[in-house]
Amino acid sequence: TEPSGVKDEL
Amino acid sequence: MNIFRFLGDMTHLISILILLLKIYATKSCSGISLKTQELYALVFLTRYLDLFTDFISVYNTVMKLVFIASSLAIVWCMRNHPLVRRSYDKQLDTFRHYFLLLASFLLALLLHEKFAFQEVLWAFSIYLEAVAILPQLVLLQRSGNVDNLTGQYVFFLGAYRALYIFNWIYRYFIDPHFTRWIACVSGLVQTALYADFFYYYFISWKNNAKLQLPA
Repeated sequence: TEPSGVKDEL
Repeated sequence: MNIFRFLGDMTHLISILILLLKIYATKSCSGISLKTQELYALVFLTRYLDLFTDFISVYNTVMKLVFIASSLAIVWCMRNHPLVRRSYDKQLDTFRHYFLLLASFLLALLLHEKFAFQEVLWAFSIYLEAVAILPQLVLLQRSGNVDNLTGQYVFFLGAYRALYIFNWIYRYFIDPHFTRWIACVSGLVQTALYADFFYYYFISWKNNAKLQLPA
């Protein structure tokens, strides 16, 4: 996961 | 998705369902802080802007929509429903939540992953969620007596945060690229705020007594 990649948590 | 993350999402969902049940079944929102609920609605609205830009999974999208819709419905009921609004403990819900908004926004301007509109609002939503429970905890402390459903609501909300910490520990070992420091540190702070409540919750559970918080 890249630092400013897609955020998969809610 | 690991089991801790899934259970965390489920306890979050359960907490919201308990709150909706309380409002629907008793037509009362006594013991519930409107300020906390408004902050949560703002948290979801600012964090889930990625609904328009990123697709992660059906699960992810549905949960986001459920959280946005339910938080707006709760705020609407507490403000506008003729019976529910009468039960609102306005004189006890005096926490100055504008300070939380301002502090979270300033922190988001300073600490973010990238200086971009969506990224700053995402950081803002993380900081705001960490402290949004404060008006609710203060209201409960002021009223002393906590009714059963309100106690369960706060308990499940705290359980959701605790499970997310286990989720991060798990991810830290499984996925070496997982670095989400803003969320993890804020999450630790947020969970710590529940420590006092958890303590009295377990005492009342152990003694099979009604939940009471010291004045």
